[in-house]
Amino acid sequence: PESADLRALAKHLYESYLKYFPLTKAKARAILSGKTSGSAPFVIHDMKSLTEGEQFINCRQMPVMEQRSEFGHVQESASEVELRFFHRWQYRSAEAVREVTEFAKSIPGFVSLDLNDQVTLLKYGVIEVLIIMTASLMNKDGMLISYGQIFMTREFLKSLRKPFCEMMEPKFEFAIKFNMLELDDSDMALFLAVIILSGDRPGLLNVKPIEDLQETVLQTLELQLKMNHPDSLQLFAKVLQKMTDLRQLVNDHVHLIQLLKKTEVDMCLHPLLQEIMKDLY
Amino acid sequence: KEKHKILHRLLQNSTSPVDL
Repeated sequence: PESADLRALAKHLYESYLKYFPLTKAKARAILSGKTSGSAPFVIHDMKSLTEGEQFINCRQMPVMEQRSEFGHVQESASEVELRFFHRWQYRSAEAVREVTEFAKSIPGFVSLDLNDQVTLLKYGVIEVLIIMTASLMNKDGMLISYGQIFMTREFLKSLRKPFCEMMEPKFEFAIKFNMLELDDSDMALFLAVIILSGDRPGLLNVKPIEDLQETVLQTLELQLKMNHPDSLQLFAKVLQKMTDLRQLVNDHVHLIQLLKKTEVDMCLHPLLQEIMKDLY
Repeated sequence: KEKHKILHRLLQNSTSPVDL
C-alpha cells in the first residue's frame, strides 16, 4: 500500500508537469532529432538569422515599446539586436517562473507551508529548476527556444559579445552530462519537486514540514528510477549529485547578471527576475 | 514581504493568469 501511495504521487506530479510546462522533454527530443511531423525549427546561427528569426519569437509578454516598428529595417547595430534578444529571453524566463510556481503549488502539501517559506523555496529553487528544464532543450550543438520553434546554435551564443557569450556555455556543459542520465518527463517531474522542496535554503522559518515533504518525494523518485531504469546502476545517487552542480551554476549565473546590470546601461531586468536574484547568493 | 511582491502574488493567485 505504501508503494501504491508513492506511485500515485509520481502520477500526480507527472500530470501537473504536463499541465504547466508547454514543451516537454519528449517533444523537444523529437524536434531535435527531426522526428516530428511539423516543420523543422527556424535556425538562428548568426546576426542575420537572429534578425530574421525575431518574428518567430513568441513574445506574448513583451511590452509594446519593445516590438519592432515599421522602420525596423533601418540600420541596427549588433549590440542593439543582442540587447533586444536578451529582453525577449528575459520575458520568456519570467513566464517560465510563473509555470514553475504553478507546478510547485501542485505538489501536495506545498501550499500548506508557511507562505514566507513558499517564497524562499521558489526564490532559491526556481533558477535551478529552469536550468534542469533547459537541459531537455539542449544538445551539444544548440538549444530550442520559443516553445521549440527556434533552434539557436551553441556557436552563435558563444559568438555574442561579453558577457552574453558566457551565459549559456556552462549550461551546455552541464546539460550534456545531465542528459546522459536519460531521465524522461515522469522522472523529471519528481526531480524538480525534490529540488523545490530543499529544506536547507537560507532563511526558512519552518524546516521540518519541508523536509518531510521532500522525504516522500525522494522515496517516490527512488522507486520510480528503479522501475523506469532497471539497468541504470546508482541512477538515484547520480541524479541527486547533480544538485550540487546546480547550486554552483546558479551562483555563477546570478553573478553574470549582476555584471550585466553594471556594464549594460540600457539593460533593465524584469521585475520578477530582479526579485528572485536580489540577495540570492 | 514587500521585497517579493510578485512572487507572493504568483503564489496566492490561483490559476488565473497573472500580469507579469
